[in-house]
Amino acid sequence: GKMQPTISKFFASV
Amino acid sequence: MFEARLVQGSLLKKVLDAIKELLNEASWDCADSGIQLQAMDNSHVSLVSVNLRAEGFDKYRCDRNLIMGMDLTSMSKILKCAANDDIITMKAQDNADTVTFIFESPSQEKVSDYEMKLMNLDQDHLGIPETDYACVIKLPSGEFARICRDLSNFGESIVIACSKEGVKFSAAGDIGTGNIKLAQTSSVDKEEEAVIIEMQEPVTLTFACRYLNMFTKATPLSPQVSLSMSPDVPLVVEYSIGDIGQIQYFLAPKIDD
Repeated sequence: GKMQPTISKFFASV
Repeated sequence: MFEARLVQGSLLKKVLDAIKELLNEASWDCADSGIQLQAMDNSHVSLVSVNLRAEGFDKYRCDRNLIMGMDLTSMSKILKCAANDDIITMKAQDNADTVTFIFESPSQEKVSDYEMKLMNLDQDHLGIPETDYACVIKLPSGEFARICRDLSNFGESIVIACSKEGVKFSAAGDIGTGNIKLAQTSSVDKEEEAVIIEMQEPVTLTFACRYLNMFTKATPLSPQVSLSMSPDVPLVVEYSIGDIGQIQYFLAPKIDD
């Protein structure tokens, strides 16, 4: 199966 | 003092229609260069970025940087009060806790103004790196909306596979499977009807239908949409906003459990 990661896993907070 | 006047007010109405399902509230960052909005949806799976350039407005003034936090449901209700051919002006004083929307009919015979309370929003800002994407697909926005809608009947996810042969959208579920293949168009009369694929390397990624369908609410903004993909990074779905800017949606790909 596939899971849905959040977008903040890919883009860091600035 | 902040003031932005847009003769083509319908563009702002369409921008709100394009974001209001995804976002409940968001901050509009106003600066000399223009207006920007960046916000994640409630579940933090996607990110919306709106950019409206100062030069795109018919009149634009921003003496001091201003962050206007807005309830987008309220903003949408107010913009629904503007006719499609109305000229829309947004106005706020420095350090104000309200924003005023002014709608003028083209003949100037009817002028309405609506004042809305601003909110203090504490929102995370994400840094989006400059990326050279492995595949960039440009296609008619109506076609993309149709594909997302049709494949949503089959499952919760859409697989987008881009290769030099073209792009394939697929979904699978209880009732069966669906596949839609688009080849690059060889010749078209109108540029907006073209399917154009720029590919450095083939990419296959899986995305949640629910979000793709919400992104397609931007379809009335532009006849074309572009999809940018690289392995293991978020998809970018981009629509231009007339000549004044663009809206980008970033969506995290689904990954193997």
